[in-house]
Parts: sequence; C-alpha cells; structure tokens
Amino acid sequence: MNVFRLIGDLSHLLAILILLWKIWKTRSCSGISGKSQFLFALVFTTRYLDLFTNFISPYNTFMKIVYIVCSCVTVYFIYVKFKATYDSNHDTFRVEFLVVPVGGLAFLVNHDFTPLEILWTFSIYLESVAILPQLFMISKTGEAETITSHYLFALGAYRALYIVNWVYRYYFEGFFDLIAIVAGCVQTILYCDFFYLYITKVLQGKKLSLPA
Amino acid sequence: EKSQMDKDEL
Repeated sequence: MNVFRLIGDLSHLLAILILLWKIWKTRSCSGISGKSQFLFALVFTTRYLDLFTNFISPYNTFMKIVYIVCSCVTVYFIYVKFKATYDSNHDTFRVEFLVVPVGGLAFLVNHDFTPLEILWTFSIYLESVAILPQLFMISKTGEAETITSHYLFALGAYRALYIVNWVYRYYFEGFFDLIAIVAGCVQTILYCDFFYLYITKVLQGKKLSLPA
Repeated sequence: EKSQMDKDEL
C-alpha cells in the first residue's frame, strides 16, 4: 500500500458516500444516471468474487464489503425507494453497447483464461466506461447539481491517483498490470472534459453547465 | 501469470 493508492481509495469511498448522502438528504436522485450506478454495482460484484476466498488484509476486505453494499444500496435508492425522482427520460445511454464489447474483450485480452480472472478483467474494462451514461446524461440535461459534480470529481480523482500509484509501484516494486493501467488511463481520460469544467466553473462557485 | 495474491488492489 502506498499513499497514492490510499488517497485514491479514500477519494473513491468519499465519492460513493457523497452520492448516497445526496440521494438520502434530498430524497431525490435527479440528475443521477441509474445506468451508471447499475454498472458500478456490476463492477464491484464481478471484481470482488474472491472476497471470501482470498484474504489480503482487514482494510481490503472492509473496503470491498463497503463498496458492494453502498453500490447496491444506491441502485436500490434509484430504482426502488426514490424511483419517482429518477429521470429516466435523460438516462438513455444504451449500456448494452458497453457491456457486450467489454465482455468480449475480457474473453480475448486477459492474464489468465479462468472464470475468476475473466470476471476480474471484465470488471476492470467495465469500470473504465461505466461513467459514460452519467456523463451522457449531464450532456443531455446540460447541467449538473453542484453536489453531483463533487461526486464526479472525487470519482475521477480516485482512478487518476491509482495511475500515480501504478507509476510508484512500477519504479519501487517492479509491479505493473497492463490491463489495469490501460483501463485506468482510459477511465481517467474520459473525465478530462469534466475536470476542466469542474475546475473552471464549480471551483469558481458557478454551477456546472455544459455548453448546450 | 498473475497469481491471485497480486490482486491486492481494490
């Protein structure tokens, strides 16, 4: 474990908690893409199947459980509890265009052709594009609530910090995982446009609005 | 091959 990965994990945890807090406090999931949250729940459930068979550390197990529980609760909030506030008219990204290619790629490019490894690879590839429905929804509505932009910033920052963690581990531990690195770079690149808007608008106290 | 132990990242 290094400081970059720790801050990255905490940023990820913060993002997940910000989203849950926003939905719970405002009792509304307006502006939130249920499809992205469903994909994130899929990412965690396919990545942490070794939760009970491969013990790494108390921290690792604790975080995996938190991620799985929070992502499922978020999906429950959006599609069940606060269903009336879910903006399905703007959440129209075709997720099958993500899941099918990612599933195929996971079969073709992986480290080991075993079920657990292929599911892990699927999860890594899926995570890199899981935010697309959310970014697409914001581009359609033309704006995002400030709390939602803080959520997205923390979520984007987490994988950007993981890239720094991979550079660190390469130079100091000789460890690198090309699949995770490439997917992590793709994931972070997808946030660049949002990062620019967040830094130039939200941090200036303005509302995040995309040029319609 | 990547052993399962390598999967120490979240």
